[in-house]
Amino acid sequence: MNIFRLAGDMTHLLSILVLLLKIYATKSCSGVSRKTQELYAIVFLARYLDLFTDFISVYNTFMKIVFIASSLAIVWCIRVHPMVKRSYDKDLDTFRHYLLVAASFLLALFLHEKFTFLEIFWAFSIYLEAVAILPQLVLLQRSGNVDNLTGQYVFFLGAYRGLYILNWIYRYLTEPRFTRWIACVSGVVQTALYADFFYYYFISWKNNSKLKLPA
Amino acid sequence: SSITDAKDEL
Repeated sequence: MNIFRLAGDMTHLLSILVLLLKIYATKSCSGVSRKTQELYAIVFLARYLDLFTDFISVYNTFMKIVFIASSLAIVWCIRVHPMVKRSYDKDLDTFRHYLLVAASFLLALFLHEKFTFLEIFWAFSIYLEAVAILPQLVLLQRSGNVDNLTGQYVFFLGAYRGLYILNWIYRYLTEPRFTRWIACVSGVVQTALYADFFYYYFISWKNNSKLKLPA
Repeated sequence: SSITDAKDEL
């Protein structure tokens, strides 16, 4: 565990906390894509099937359970909580996310490290995570104005991806046998998706103005 | 260890 990896995990955790805080404090999920949240729940459930077969560390097990539980809690809030549910605008959140699920699964059937149940679901979760933010980014772009907490949520998620790339560079330089092409290539693709958002996030931060994405 | 067996990242 290096400092980039730890910082990445912490910003990931922070992003989820920010989102939960936003939903809890405002009793609203306006600006939040339910589809992205459902994709993340699928990502964690598919990837952490190894909770039952492999033990890495207490830290790993703990974080896996936190990610699964928090992603399910967010989906639950948006789908079931009476007040939060009311604030969900399904007309803005129209991305056909099942296409992402189907495409990721198809890719995992062809591109995986081993043809086993766990490995295929692992590869699937990696591909799906890479594109899971798309419904959220499209929703933000369509609604134009982004409230502070939602903006910070996406910012921390993007920071987490950026830090993971630094972590891989560090591991590549310090661990002689570190080769993890599926995760690294997907990770770079995923981070690139945030480039546009980051550009506007920094502009609004520099000008001390509200974050606005061009239509 | 092989390439695949160390899924130590989250």
